[in-house]
Amino acid sequence: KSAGAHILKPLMSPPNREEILTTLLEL
Amino acid sequence: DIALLFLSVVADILCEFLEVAIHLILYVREVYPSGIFQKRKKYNVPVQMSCHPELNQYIQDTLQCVKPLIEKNEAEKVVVVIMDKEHHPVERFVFEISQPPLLSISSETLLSHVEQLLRAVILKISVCDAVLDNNPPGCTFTVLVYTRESATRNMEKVQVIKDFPWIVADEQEVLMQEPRLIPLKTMTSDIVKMQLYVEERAHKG
Repeated sequence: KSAGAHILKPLMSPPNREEILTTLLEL
Repeated sequence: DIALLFLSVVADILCEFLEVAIHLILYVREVYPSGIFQKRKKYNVPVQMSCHPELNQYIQDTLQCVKPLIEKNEAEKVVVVIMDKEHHPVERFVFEISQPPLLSISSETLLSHVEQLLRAVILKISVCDAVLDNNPPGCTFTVLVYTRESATRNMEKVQVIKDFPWIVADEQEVLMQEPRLIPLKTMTSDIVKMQLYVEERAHKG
């Protein structure tokens, strides 16, 4: 890792597996 | 000016590539049910892309924020982290990006060659499950960007989408203890060099 490097990430999480399964079932 | 134009085109090409790569990783590593993926052709090879609007939007928003950093050669690594139910990383797909100095770029630089090289990386991702252990059920993912300079300065550059804020990740939360290192592919072109490797947790549980 180079000096001065920093790590950024989105605050929000992606949809989780359960949410996606629910959508699939609704379809 | 031609160099700046190239950087912008390279950022476009890389973000398009990262989009395909992220979808494929999520499919191959079974982060989401295979039913939401559809076979498509990218770089003249078959890949799996999600059809789930919410997930697709999330990936697009993420990459739209990463793009200005790549354009300015400020993104050192883009990492797709797969985490277990307890949010501990089990696998990290590390895309290490480096761009040559602007002076070395000329109008003779071939962009088509880059896409051919990216195809080889995609092919490696599509078969990477052969060299990785199964992940525990209920995994999720996040995308991290390692910036070359101070995150606080770069923070402003990544907040390009309203309602899609970025934060500084805690190193402890994203690193693994003594990971197994699996090199997948290195590509070298006139305008971008990229190394892809996976860091895998020894005991996934």
